[in-house]
Amino acid sequence: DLGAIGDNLTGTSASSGHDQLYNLQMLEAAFHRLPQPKDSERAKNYVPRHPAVTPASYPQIQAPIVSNPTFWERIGSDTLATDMLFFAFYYQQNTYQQYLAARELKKQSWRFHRRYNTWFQRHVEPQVTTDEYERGSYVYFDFHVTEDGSGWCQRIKNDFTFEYNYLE
Amino acid sequence: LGIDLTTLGLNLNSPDNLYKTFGSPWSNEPAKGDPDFHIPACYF
Amino acid sequence: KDKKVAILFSEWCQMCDHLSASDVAYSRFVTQLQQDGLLNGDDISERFFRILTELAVTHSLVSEQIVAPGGSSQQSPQLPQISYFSIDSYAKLVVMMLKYSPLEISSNKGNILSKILSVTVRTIQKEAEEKKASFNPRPYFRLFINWLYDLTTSDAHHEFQVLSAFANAFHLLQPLRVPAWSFAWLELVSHRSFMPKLLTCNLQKGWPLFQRLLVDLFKFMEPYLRNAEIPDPVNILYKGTMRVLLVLLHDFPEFLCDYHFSFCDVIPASCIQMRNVILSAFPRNMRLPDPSTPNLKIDLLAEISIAPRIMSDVDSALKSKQLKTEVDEYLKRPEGSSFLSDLNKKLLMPQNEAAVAGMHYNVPLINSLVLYVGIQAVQQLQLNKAIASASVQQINHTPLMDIFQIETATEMFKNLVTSLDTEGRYLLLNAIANQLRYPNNHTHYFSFIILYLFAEATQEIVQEQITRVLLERLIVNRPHPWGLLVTFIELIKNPRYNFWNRPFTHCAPEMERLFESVSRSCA
Repeated sequence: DLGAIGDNLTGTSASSGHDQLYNLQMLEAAFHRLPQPKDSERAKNYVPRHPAVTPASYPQIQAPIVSNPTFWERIGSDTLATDMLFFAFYYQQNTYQQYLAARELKKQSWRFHRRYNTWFQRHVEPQVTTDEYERGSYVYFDFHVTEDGSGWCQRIKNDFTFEYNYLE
Repeated sequence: LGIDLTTLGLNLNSPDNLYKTFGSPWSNEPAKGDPDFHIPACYF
Repeated sequence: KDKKVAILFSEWCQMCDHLSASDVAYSRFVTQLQQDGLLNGDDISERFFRILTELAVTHSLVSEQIVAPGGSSQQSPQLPQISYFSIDSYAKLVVMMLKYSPLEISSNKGNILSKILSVTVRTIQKEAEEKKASFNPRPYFRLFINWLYDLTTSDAHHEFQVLSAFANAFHLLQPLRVPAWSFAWLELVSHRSFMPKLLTCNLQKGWPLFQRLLVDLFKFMEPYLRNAEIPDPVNILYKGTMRVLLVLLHDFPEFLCDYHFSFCDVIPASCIQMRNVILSAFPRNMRLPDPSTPNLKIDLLAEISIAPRIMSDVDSALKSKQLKTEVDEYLKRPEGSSFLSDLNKKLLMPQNEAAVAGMHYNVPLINSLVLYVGIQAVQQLQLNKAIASASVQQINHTPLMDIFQIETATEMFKNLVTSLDTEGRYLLLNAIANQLRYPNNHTHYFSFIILYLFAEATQEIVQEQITRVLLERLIVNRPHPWGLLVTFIELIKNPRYNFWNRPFTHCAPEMERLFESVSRSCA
């Protein structure tokens, strides 16, 4: 009777009255209606912005792997891989995919310019670096239109000033 | 004597925050579905 | 009006049913509601949202009966599937309304959301009161889950307004108010879209709101956790709480550190492991030396002289019993004071309250007295140190009476340890042991006090009870607070306490084995 479990705390149920007993009964009832995992899950009804009709043999829903962080972490940094990152970033907007692609691009030293909505990567160490900006040659991923058509490609911009207040 | 708290399904030595995958107080399973993520408005 | 709302809701659901519906359609619908005067936040609005809530829940439950296997209308034994389409649609309407309502509404988004949440809270409270054991929490759980996903990720600017609106709603729906909602409540309060955001946004502005929710939970469980036998539903709630506390211990230890005092007030003395989890928290940037390091000199640790941050209100219990002034008087002028003569009786609960509470003593008052006096003593010790290194004329300016405060405080603890009965002394020693945490000047002071009381005790029962209070915190599964370990190791290793020659350490073979095993695992 010198410590926690013992008679040094007088019995409570006798003295607690209706509310504790009532609460326990309600808790018992709630116990049989525990929230289920599916009560928190939301169907990921992915609605393509510009749905294209494809043959039924094509996958009609997104492969789950595109929402798996490990997939994006292992994608690599060769041109094809980087293009996939840019594809996810620009064409799967407001999805977990876009979030993961942006995170991976940053890991590969790309930086998002909020004014040009374009990702830049230092081609060489910048010639000038101040608190407000850096200037030098950068690779950037851009959509360009020329007489022989249009498309995405990586280009080099020399003598570019990246002002840090545009850095996301 | 309490419970062995390592049996509650939480990796207490994890270097990452546990809340990101905390599924529910009633289960040992980590959360399913996309963990919480925030996309800056300038990405749209 | 109800019929009109039902028609509007059915139009909305049809729109939601077409996955290709665009945000343009949604915003047009919201504008129409605004033009119909349904979104002004007045009584019409409240009635509008109440009817929508009831429609959404009724339709989900209707589908629950239809879906239940065998089509029987009463609930099937296993949990039936519930179709959440109507709930999800209503949740989405609120999200779209907050997203697309005209500027003058969205600028006080938190205000509009609070109104909608208060309608939801009243609907839940009313339905739980009416339906009692047949109340179904899951549709409302789903409603909140939708809102937590969609409203807490929107924009950082409104984030704290939104989170505090939810925190206030959850406080109104706490288990003591709606016991049939307890499990849904804890899952929502600890949800990864709510708890971490409330604890990380706006530089800890959400901490008092979350502390209040945790205290709500502990208050509900307290009467059931005092006893050794815990009913299954309480056991599930307890284990769920332990998971949440472990996430807090791992991700937000500073939160547990800063509010340990108010949590210890509402956690029953018998919940030793749960209390240990809270007391084991230490700031993430702190490295704790291994307590069993030979010749560990804790007074040489840099952190040991730093006061811990305490966000709880330490002296409110003292003030509520008009004891604070008396304590201050006694500490300043102990000579001739009769303060100690009946202090032990002042810690008792009035008869009528004791019967209801099932306790003889006012535990929060004891906790408050111990920590308040300890804080005064520690501050005086630091002042003395400053004086010791200060110049002569500064010493002359220090009122002599303050110097005696240390011994006066110690005298008070000594007096209580001998004047209290077994139960009261146990609660006093518990209040002291609750301060044995990570390296800080409270841990240092209270470690000294509990060892001093052991050494100065004239009755063996006091030494036995001090040992009991420390030991029962060490024999439970981990974690064990650092300050508790270093104190117990000091007790059993320092010959000054002559621990192993105390008769009670050999009172029975199993006790001897217990002391041996605990001392081996500690030291």
